[in-house]
Amino acid sequence: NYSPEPDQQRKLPPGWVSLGRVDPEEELSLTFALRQQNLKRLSELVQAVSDPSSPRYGKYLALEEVAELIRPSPLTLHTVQKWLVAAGARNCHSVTTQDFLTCWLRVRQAELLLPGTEFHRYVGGPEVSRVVRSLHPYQLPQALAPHVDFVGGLHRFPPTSSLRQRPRSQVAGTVG
Amino acid sequence: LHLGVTPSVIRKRYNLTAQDVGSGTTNNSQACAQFLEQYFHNSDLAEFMRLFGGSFVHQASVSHVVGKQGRGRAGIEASLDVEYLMSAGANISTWVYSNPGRHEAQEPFLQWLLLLSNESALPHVHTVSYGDDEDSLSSAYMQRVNTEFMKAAARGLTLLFASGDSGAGCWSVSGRHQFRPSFPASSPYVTTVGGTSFRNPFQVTNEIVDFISGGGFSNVFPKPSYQEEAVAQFLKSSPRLPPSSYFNASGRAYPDVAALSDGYWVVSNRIPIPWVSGTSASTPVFGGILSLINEHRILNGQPPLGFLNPRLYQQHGAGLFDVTHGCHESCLNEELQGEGFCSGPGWDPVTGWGTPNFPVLLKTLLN
Repeated sequence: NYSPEPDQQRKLPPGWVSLGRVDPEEELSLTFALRQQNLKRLSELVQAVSDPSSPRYGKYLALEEVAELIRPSPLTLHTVQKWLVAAGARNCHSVTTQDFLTCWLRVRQAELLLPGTEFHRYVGGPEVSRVVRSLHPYQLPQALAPHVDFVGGLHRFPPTSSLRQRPRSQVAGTVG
Repeated sequence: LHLGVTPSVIRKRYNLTAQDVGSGTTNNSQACAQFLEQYFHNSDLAEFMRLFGGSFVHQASVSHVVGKQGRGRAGIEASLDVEYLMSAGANISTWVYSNPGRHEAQEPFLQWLLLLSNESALPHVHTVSYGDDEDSLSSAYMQRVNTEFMKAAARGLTLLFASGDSGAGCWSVSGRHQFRPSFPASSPYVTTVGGTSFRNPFQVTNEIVDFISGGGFSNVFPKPSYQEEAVAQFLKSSPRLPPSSYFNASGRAYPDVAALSDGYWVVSNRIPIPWVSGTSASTPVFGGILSLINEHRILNGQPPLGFLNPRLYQQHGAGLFDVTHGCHESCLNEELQGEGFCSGPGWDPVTGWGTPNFPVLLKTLLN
């Protein structure tokens, strides 16, 4: 096995509390970021369409053309789908570029699929949201290393707003 | 004299006349996205425009809301984004991406990226108020999200991200303080927007740095070629550089531009709220002005602006008011006394190239 995101922070953000382990029979949806192709070519194209001195400036690609360029290889698509179906994933849906796959699994299936995960329900944040996350590092079979960039829905909590109300007196003191 | 930032203060400062509005005859469009699980209510926008929109032609409702909206309380951020995007980019079709009600195991920002990869027809300009410390995110995640921004740039979408509200940021790495860059602000494939204040908070004057304005150098992404010259110039000429141990001078430097981020009036849950501050406010203002420029480009038969940075740096910030006074916050220690980078002539890591002077920026970007 290997850890796709060993450096992802996995601590509970301030103001969030755990409501305990999620029922193993509950269903959750996870998003798999599949490895893309031709990224160097994509970078060159971005440079070409964004540089005013380039003859190709402003000649943008359609979504379908971007998809044609970067879609995962057939091997990646086949390997990931086989792995997910074998684990009991269902109701998977992809996007036009085919480089994201969102599937539904039972919690017990997800915890088997991603060794190390332990799903808890948390509540918190400015909007008192509820999320299901795992604060334990997850692993993937080594065979998936060339095919999956990361799995979304495990570690990252919704962001909090950084807007502030600053009455004038406070600002005046600060401007100096 | 004014008692805080309203659309007419914004339009006056950035030289938008009553004629500088969308024509209503093109396929031009703009969008704002926030991931705070906040609701947005059209009734707040209508009330806001009733109070503050009298001097310019505007739309009083959004064209498209992505994400279920409920009867719950509206959030200030969701209200602010729309109200100022539609005040600067007035009379232009506007989408709102505000996604409460998603499944508990999903990541809101990731769901927005999936939307970008699944919709052929999207607005040209997207303003996004979201950011996390680079050090809290995995490199696999940041590299992949960066690729998603490349995909958007190849399609000619303009993505504007708030630079953050903690100045240079600060954290301790093996006992030593360092600045704390923010992502996606540090992605080389987005345009990052910092914040300014009026020199006199009650008058429309020239602008100085808003001390919260996020800015600095990425520890993950190398400096893109389009900004090498501008950043080298800053590092060579700035009279008040923090010690080099606090930042990675070879990283992608941000922000790229700025706008007012201090003392906004917002209407949320039908209540006018004063003194709201943050780069979440400056970002939709700058985005709305780019939408106006797209309007003229489309009417001229030209393509929308797309990924702006290469052109912005090539033109050395022409069409922007250069902000040269003030510094943003950073580490509160003996060495820095809370002061991070300071603004200066030309590009700087506090306000980028500066704030929009619409008629001059329009002329520059129509060429």
